[in-house]
Amino acid sequence: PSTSLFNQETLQQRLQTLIEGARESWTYAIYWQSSVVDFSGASTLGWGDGYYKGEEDKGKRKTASSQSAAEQEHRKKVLRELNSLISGSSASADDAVDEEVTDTEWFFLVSMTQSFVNGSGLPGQAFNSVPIWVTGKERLAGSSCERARQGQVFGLQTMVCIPSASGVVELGSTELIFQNSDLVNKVRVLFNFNN
Amino acid sequence: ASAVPQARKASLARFLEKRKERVMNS
Repeated sequence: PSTSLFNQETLQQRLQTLIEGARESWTYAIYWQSSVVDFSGASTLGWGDGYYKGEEDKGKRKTASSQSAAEQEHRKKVLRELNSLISGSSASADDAVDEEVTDTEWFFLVSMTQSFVNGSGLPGQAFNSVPIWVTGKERLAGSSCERARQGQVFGLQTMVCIPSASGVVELGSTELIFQNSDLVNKVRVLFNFNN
Repeated sequence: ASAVPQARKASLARFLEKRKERVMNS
């Protein structure tokens, strides 16, 4: 079946190709994987994979100064724990863990814990439907989707959800990026697993 | 049902690794 052609490895390459090949500067790309959860046919979108690129303009990056020291300490603590979870060792001489955790890095990490049941949230609304493109802090802040409002708090100015065969591709940026069909077509090509 | 946790772990490992490289490069 098409899903066997589509596995974790090619998914990461597709997300990377999409972001690195884009004209615009996207901060991250996420693939929300669809799965049917019960007999009623209710579907859920859950984490499939993600590619984090970060902000191009380091100067504009919302730095630690814009968050409380306590918030930054909390983020570093979480990162240390995640690191030991992954590396399997408690002590890790990893300087990266003490590096400032930016807002968009934190948003990307928090995204891994999220899922969308039966059409909820921007990804849910886009699934089996049409692309959703939200540009501008005000529109994100005024969105009915909590994830969009959260993204705006963490510095995003653009969020896009594009449906594909078995899930939804989401892109986010700290830049203002207006809707263009080129990106939507790229997603359809890169993430269309039917043929 | 186990696919999502595995996907999260793989993505997390990749994110942390890339972050380490990014920090060292900067």
